[in-house]
Amino acid sequence: TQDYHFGLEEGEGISELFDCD
Amino acid sequence: LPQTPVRAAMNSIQQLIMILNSATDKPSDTLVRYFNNCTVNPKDSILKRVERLEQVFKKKFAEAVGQGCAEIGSQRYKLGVRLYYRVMESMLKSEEERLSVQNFSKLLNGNVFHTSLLACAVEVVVATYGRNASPSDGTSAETDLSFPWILNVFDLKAFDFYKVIESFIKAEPSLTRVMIKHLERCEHQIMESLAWQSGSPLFELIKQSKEREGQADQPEPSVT
Repeated sequence: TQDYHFGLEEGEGISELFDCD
Repeated sequence: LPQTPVRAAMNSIQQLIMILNSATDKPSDTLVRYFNNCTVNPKDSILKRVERLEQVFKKKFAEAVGQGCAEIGSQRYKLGVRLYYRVMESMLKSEEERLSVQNFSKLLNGNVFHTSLLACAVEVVVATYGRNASPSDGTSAETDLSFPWILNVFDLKAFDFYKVIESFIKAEPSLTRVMIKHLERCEHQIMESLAWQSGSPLFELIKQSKEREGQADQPEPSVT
């Protein structure tokens, strides 16, 4: 994963992306 | 030693099969525990969706590759299902740690989440096997199953598929560099083009965001 850009911030994850927070 | 393309492809397939040999076709005990912790237990709907999409995938695969290859499609889908459950469990463990919650009812009862995650897992399998899904007897024409074919198969919006990619990569440490690059290319294709197509959920989100900010501008039509 060295070249991959991780865009999610510290407090973000799959729950927020699917509006489940 | 440098590998020939054929050797590299065979190694990728073997690696994927080895990883998924220890994975299950059904939800693990850990996953079932998460399902039981939900306000509404999603287990039945998850199993039914997996079954329904198997028939859809098998049909579309056969249409794309040839009717004689329907069983190959079924085998690849089943590998995708194993990866789907494996990644789902890993994601839930991370979310439990991050959020200190155990009830993921809304997430796990969401059709879009599951369809996106399953599509990503199947995409990994299809991409590992490569573009040519036909038997090697030379009688079939090459068929392009490359992304975004999977979106059409599962009737999934590109923007929704995009949402699972980064979490998928984080949740599955065994993904090869080649596969991570492939998923990254999918992300770029979505961001640069597919997410902006007519009917994308992105436009509604932009509109909602502007309304929350109190701006009264009319949303531009998607064609512009």
